[in-house]
Amino acid sequence: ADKFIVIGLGEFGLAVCNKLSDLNMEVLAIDKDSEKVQSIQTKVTSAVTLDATDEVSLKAVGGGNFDTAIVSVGDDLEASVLVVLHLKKLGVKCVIVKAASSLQDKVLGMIGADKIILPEVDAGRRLASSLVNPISIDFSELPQDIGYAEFRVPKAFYNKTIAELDIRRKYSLNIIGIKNEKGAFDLAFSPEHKLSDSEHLMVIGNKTSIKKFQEKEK
Amino acid sequence: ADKFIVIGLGEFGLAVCNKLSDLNMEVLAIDKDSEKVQSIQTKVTSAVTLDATDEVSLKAVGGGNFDTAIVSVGDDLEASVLVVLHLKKLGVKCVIVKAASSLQDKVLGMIGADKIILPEVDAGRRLASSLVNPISIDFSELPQDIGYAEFRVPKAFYNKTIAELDIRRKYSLNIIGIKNEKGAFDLAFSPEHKLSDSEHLMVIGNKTSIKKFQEKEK
Ligand SMILES: Nc1ncnc2c1ncn2[C@@H]1O[C@H](COP(=O)(O)OP(=O)(O)OP(=O)(O)O)[C@@H](O)[C@H]1O
Ligand SMILES: Nc1ncnc2c1ncn2[C@@H]1O[C@H](COP(=O)(O)OP(=O)(O)OP(=O)(O)O)[C@@H](O)[C@H]1O
Repeated sequence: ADKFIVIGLGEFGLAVCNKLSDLNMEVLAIDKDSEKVQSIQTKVTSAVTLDATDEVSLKAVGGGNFDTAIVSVGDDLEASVLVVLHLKKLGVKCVIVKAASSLQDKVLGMIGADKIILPEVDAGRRLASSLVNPISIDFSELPQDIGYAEFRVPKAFYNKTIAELDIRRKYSLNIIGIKNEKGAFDLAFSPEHKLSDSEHLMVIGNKTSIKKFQEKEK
Repeated sequence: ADKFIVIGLGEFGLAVCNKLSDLNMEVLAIDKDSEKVQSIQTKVTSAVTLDATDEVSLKAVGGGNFDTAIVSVGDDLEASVLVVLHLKKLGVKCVIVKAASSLQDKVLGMIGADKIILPEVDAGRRLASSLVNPISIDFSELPQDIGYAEFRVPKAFYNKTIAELDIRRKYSLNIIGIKNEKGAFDLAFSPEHKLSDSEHLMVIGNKTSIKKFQEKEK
C-alpha cells in the first residue's frame, strides 16, 4: 500500500518520485536513461536502469510486487501500451499512466490502464477557472494536513441537531455542508437541522481528526 | 477583465480556450497552424492564424488590448521568450506561460513572465499526494460555486466571539479557521474565541455570499 514503482523520469515521473519520497513512501524508480536514474538514486528507495518495454527486465526487478505503478514514458504510444500491458500481466493492481494526448487517453483506457492523467488538460482547465474566479483560491493551497471527507450520518447522530452534537468541539471537525441522497448539498444548513440516515456530512478538518472520526463511527 | 488572448493551441492552450469559453469569457485564439485555428473557430470569440513571434502580426490583431495572455507554444524556448517579450512590450498586464521544463521556468521568470505553469510537475505532485492521502479529496472537486477566501476581521467584529456573531446564519458563510498575523492558523478554534484586528478569517461558502460579505464589510 505504500510501495510504488515509477517508470519514466521526465518532469511528471520525477515530481511523483520526489513527492512520494517526501511523504516517506517506498519508491522504485525506473528509466532507460542511466543519467536520470543516477540523479534520483539518493532520493528514492531504489533506482534501476532498464527498458520497461522488456517484460523480462520488469519481472526481474519485481515489478509485479507493487500495488501501484505510475507510468510516464513519453510521447511514444507503443511504449506506453507495452509497459501497461506488461504491468497488468505481472499482476499490478493499479496502473496509472500519463497520456501525451486526448487520443492516447482513449487507447490507454481501452488496453487496461486504471487511471490516466492528462497534465496539460487539467492544468489548462484549472488555470482558466482561477482566472475567471480569483475569489476561489485553489483549495490545494490549503495546508497539507487539512482534509475534506464525506461521511454517512452515524446511527448515534440520527434525529439530533447539529448544534446539540457540538461536532466542532467534540471531534475537531467542521461540517461545511449536508448532502442528501440525490447528491444535492446545502452549505447554508441551520444548526437546528436534524440529521437523518439518508444524509451525508461534508466535513473539513485535520486529517488525523478525520481518520479518528472514521475509526470511531464505523 | 474578461478578455483573454490564448497563443498556442496544444492540449494546454486548447483546454484553456474551452474552459474560458464555457465560462462565457471573450477569447482570441492564436496559432500558426491553420488547422488548429479552424477547429476552434466556432468555440471561441475569434481565432486567427499567425506567427506569434512576429511582433507586427501580434500588434495587428490588437494583442496589446488584452489584460491577460496565456502562452503555450511548445518546447522551443526561443519562441516562448519572443512571444512573452512582444506581449509585455505591447502592454499586456498579465502574461502567463506554460514552460516545458524546470529550466525554462527559470528563464521565463527572468524575462518578465508574470506566471509560469509547469503542468507535469503540478500533476505529478497532486497525484502523489492523492495516492498517499486518498482521504483528502481534491478540493477542486468541490462544486464550482463554492469558494474559499480570507478576510481581515472587520471593525464591527473586534472583541466579539464567533458564537455571538452567528456568521453562518447571518452571512451564509462558514468560518473554517482563524489566521494570526504570522500566518499560522487554527482550525480548532473555540466558538468563544474573541476576534481581534490582527487576525484573518478563513472562510468557505457560496461565491455569491463571499462577494456580498466583501462588499458589505469594506
Ligand atoms: N521503454 C522505456 N523504459 C524506461 N524508460 C523509458 C522508456 N521510454 C522512455 N523512457 C523514459 O521516460 C522518460 C519520458 O520523459 P519524456 O521527457 O520523454 O516524456 P514525458 O513523459 O512527456 O515527460 P514529462 O513528464 O517531462 O512531460 C524519459 O526519461 C525516458 O528516458
Ligand atoms: N510562433 C508561433 N506562433 C503561433 N503558434 C505557435 C508558434 N509556435 C508554436 N505554435 C503552436 O503552439 C502549439 C504548441 O503545441 P505543442 O503541442 O507543440 O506544444 P505544447 O505546448 O507542449 O503542447 P501541449 O499543451 O499539448 O503540451 C502548436 O499548436 C503550434 O502550432
